[in-house]
Amino acid sequence: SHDYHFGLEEHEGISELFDCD
Amino acid sequence: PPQTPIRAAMNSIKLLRGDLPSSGDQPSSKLTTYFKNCTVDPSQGIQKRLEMLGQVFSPKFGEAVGPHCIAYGRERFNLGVRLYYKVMESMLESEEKRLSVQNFSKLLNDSTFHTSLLACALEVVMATYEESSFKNGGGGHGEGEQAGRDLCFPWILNVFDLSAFDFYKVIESFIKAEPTLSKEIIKHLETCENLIMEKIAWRTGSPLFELLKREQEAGATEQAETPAS
Repeated sequence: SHDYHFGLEEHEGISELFDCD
Repeated sequence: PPQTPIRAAMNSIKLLRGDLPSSGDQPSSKLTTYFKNCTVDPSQGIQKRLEMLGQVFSPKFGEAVGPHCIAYGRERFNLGVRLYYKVMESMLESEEKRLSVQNFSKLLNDSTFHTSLLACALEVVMATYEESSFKNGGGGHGEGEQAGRDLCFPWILNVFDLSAFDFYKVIESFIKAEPTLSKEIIKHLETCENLIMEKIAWRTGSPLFELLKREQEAGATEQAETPAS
């Protein structure tokens, strides 16, 4: 089996990664 | 029946196709509402970008596989677009829940975000198709096997002239937003992630260097931290 390791915290998402609020 | 590599690949393709609504080459009503809630409606930009990237993708696919395969390229692009819309909707739903906002004007008008998201959707589509040619070890599938190698990541980055660093940003959110991805596909995306982290993001011209420079300049005014191991 293979489990992806999620690195983003609960309070982080795609908006932050593209510098958007 | 026993699970052969070909059967596994065929099942993945069937799942991928079955999972995506045939009408999904256009944004759903929910997604359209997100677009309408934006300060600047991104609909036209999204449509134009998809047309432009589609015109780039199919000929490049033909170059890599053979001119008689351009139609397959179009088919894969259309599947990619359906997955792109589906994942975008799911991402926005999560962001709405997390941030309690419905106006994603900045994100939805960010061209890099859309190109990265579409590239990731296409990487998933192509990896699903290529599973059969990778695992088949050749047996009468010579051309497919060659095509698999040619279309392998980071091929899509060159096609869309996308930086690996920007592609990297969408991978984790993509996996979170699409719970039906098979373990093989998740593993494939993780391999892409590692390749970017270890190698491609550090090539000359990567936006990562500019970002590091800015961080360093911003940090110069703050108290210096002890270097971490």
